[in-house]
Amino acid sequence: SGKQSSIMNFFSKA
Amino acid sequence: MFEARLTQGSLLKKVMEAIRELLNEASFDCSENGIQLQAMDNSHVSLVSLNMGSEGFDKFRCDRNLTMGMNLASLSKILKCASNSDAITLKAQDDPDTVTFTFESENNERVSDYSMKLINLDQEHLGIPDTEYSCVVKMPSADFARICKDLSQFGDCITISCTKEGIKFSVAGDIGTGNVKLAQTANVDKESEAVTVEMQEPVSLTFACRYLNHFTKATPLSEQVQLSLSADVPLVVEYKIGEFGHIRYYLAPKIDE
Repeated sequence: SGKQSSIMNFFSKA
Repeated sequence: MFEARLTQGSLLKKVMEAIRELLNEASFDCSENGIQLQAMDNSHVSLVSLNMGSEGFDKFRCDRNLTMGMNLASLSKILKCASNSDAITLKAQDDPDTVTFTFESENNERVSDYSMKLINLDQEHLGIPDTEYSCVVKMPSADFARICKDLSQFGDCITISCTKEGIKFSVAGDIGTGNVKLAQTANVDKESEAVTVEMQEPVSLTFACRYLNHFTKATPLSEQVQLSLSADVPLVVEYKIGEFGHIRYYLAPKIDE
């Protein structure tokens, strides 16, 4: 059912 | 000096319920614009972004920007002491180590106050890019909660597929499969019961049920929920907070191995 990605892969540190 | 008074204190209680299972602790950032919070869950799979504009408060004063780190289990204990009909006031000094909550009953005959120690949190903020989503769906929040709950019985993740006709939620597990399709509503008497789909391109993405079910704890805040989807980016699940704010949950998709 796929691998869970991290939200940090999509949003960079502000 | 920071002071924020909300006559409709129940909104704050509902906000708390909407985040307390997902987050152990969080920083509330206060400025003259209002109160904001951004935090990731412990596993860094989802991100919560809360915004309550100052215009929604009966009284709002924030002389200096401040960040109040709170343990949410402690905050939850305090807010449980407020009745739904109470007005709630938050107060803190500049550079505070405690925050005070005052609960006033409607007739003002019962006033209680609680103070809570703040904690230092070294939380990093993430920049959320402006995104044009391929599909934006608005639907009744209770329906979304029911679908997530129903389908979670059959598997760990739900595939959300959106076309111009409507939105489909699918699950596959050991005992079989389940699908719930919602068509875009043509005419509804009540706006709160409508299902609307704005689609640029069809999308199909898979998400962990566990997080979707956490997000639905925000259901009492709003009769409608908005889902924004694009290929290979986090899902956004948004609930309005009255007329002056919102809570947005971002959830990283499952990716093919």
